[in-house]
Amino acid sequence: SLSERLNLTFKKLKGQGKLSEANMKEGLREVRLALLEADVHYKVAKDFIDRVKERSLGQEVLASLTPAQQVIKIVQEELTGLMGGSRQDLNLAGRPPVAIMLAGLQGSGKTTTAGKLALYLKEKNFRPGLVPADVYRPAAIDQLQKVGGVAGVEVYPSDPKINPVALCLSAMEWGKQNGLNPLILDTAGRLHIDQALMTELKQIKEQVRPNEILLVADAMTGQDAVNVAQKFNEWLELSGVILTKMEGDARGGAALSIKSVIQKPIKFIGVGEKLEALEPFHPDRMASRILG
Amino acid sequence: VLGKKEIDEDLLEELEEILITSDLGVMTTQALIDSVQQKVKRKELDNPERLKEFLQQEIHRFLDVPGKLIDFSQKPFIILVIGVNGVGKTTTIGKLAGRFQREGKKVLMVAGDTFRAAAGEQLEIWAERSGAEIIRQKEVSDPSAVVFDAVKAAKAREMDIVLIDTAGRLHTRVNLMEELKKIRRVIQKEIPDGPHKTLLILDATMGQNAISQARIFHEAMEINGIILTKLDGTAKGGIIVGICNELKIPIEYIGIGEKADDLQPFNPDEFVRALF
Ligand SMILES: Nc1nc2c(ncn2[C@@H]2O[C@H](COP(=O)(O)OP(=O)(O)OP(=O)(O)O)[C@@H](O)[C@H]2O)c(=O)[nH]1
Ligand SMILES: Nc1nc2c(ncn2[C@@H]2O[C@H](COP(=O)(O)OP(=O)(O)OP(=O)(O)O)[C@@H](O)[C@H]2O)c(=O)[nH]1
Ligand SMILES: [Mg+2]
Ligand SMILES: [Mg+2]
Repeated sequence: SLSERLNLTFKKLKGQGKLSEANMKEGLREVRLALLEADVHYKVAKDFIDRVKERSLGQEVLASLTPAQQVIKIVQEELTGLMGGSRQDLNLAGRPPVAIMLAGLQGSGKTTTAGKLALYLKEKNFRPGLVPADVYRPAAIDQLQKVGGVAGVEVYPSDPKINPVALCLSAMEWGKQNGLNPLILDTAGRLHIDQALMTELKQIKEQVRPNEILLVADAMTGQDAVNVAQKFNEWLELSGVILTKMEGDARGGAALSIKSVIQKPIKFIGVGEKLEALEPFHPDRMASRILG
Repeated sequence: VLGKKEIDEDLLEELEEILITSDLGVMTTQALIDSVQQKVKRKELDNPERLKEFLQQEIHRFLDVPGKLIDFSQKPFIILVIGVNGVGKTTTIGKLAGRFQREGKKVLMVAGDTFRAAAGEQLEIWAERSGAEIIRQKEVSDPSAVVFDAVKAAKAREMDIVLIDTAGRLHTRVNLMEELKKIRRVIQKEIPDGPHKTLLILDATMGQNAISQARIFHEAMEINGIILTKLDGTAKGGIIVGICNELKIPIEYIGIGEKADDLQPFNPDEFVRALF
């Protein structure tokens, strides 16, 4: 673990009452390695280490803490501060029906997460509706309909021959007529570099004006997290992020990379395949997990 | 990287950045940088131009794993496809089925994902697209039961290839790993040498967790082939360098898109060149 490695590093630097450039260099090297092993992006890790260095130079080691503990405390606080600090609940204000749009790479967990959000909102006494806007993937509409059945919520009867932009518009009308609110739009997985498909998302946004546009990203994503988040944010101006598959053993450095680069809140995490497996994001827990 | 006159700290740092951002991971990157520094110390390498070449050769060496690729040595040749959630197992089976059918083989798909919503329906569409046959048992929730019947049917119908789809599962779920082992046991009841090919599907966008996945799936199921999907994105898929080196499992194909033709045999030279 990082604390074990730091203890070893600082043991060699015994008797130093202050965190100096010299003894910090080795300690921070260990922290940087831990971040990279956790899949934090190379540049994000570098910038983060520079910030920590600034904060800790010249600090007196608190009598109650070893230098290693001191470094961990500073790193933990910095990480928690970076990943939290912004509004995490869903913005559902406005004339109903409001829309929550889910977007992201192929296989990240959008369709399943749509069902989870529907169940979550139902338990908060909303009457949510699910909108299958993925007309490309085999049996995608079928999948969301089945998910809706399990969640006990209405699902818009999408016709795969209709283009997703028109489909979403009709679905908003359907939602209004059926007194449903909010509507959760499940879009097809796509690459952030696919001009045509990113344009489609932008058009859905412009026509529907969702309250929330959430990037659904896999917690195991590696260095690419920065590219994906940046592009999706450029195209759509995201309102937040949902990190899926968090119950596994991935360290989840993608969380730090994404948050640093787009500065949008991580609102929820997916922690399993069942529709109940949705939890709020805890920046402090994420920080410990990333550090390992 | 290559405008430099000599191999110095800055250059090595630039190389470190290229390798880390390609998802090779800290350990593999350090091993590669160490071997560069060794060469430089021994004066065997002093030209930045040669450096890139040397690194490419080293990475190629890590990836060069001799292994029997899918070879249809037995009939029916049983291919079991496994991996974590959402990596592209079902789609890859669809692509493989199409390829084998076009080669004149009789392919049977098995809907071994009895858990996820519309998994069977998704595979059925791929069966239609590829011309393969499919066995699906809508009311049965035990994948081993479906697989057992399907393997029996494959023998009876003299199928050439059986492609078994399984539900996505995290390698940390012990009970789900046990479920996979049970699937293998029922295959072996009918075909003692089976499954002939156990393919682990890895997603190129994954980070270091892929190593943990490969190790645990390998320990449970004896993987003898890997397919790396989603290389059409911006991720480099460098995770396979360390995995190949450590576990000595060959990369058989790469997935480069969502359509039936988007599958190519793995070419280590192209892969290595794309890293730089
Ligand atoms: N273990 C785990 N699996 C999850 C989680 N969220 C989703 N999944 C699984 O991930 C796989 C992909 O989920 P989907 O909902 O189909 O993903 P998607 O983003 O809609 O996929 P595309 O529409 O093809 O882009 C399924 O097997 C889901 O059950 C999670 O939090 N944990
Ligand atoms: N861009 C791209 N997308 C791919 C590739 N392979 C699969 N996909 C997409 O990834 C998503 C998930 O694919 P699936 O085949 O459902 O993945 P899976 O592993 O069977 O998922 P589960 O059964 O839910 O665990 C789909 O949207 C596929 O179209 C690929 O090589 N490139
Ligand atoms: Mg989907
Ligand atoms: Mg599948």
